Amino acid sequence: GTREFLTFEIPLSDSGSAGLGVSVKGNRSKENHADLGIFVKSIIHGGAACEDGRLRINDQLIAVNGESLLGKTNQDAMETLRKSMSTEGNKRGMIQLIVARRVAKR
Amino acid sequence: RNLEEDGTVITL
Repeated sequence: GTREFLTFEIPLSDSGSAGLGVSVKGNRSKENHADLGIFVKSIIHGGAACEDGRLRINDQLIAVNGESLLGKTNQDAMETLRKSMSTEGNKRGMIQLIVARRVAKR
Repeated sequence: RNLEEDGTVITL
């Protein structure tokens, strides 16, 4: 199927300490265990992403705060996400995400 | 689909 790319700027709560309120998982190929990217696993009720309302489970994370995750191993991508959340996120009070979402075949 | 989770999950 085709995918659409979406950019979200998700405001963090004033303290920003609760983060996005999203858990993400790494997916890989069953055949050769090649890393296939980081995907949204759950959106925590009442969290920043839930309040914002646009992120969906199984969205693939493509970039965070302007830093691409493509071409990285799942582990490196998660490290990039973690680092970006702690420094960049709190400074700007929001997190910019680019995600890829499968478009249902019409 | 030939996709599976690699077992790592982090909360952001």
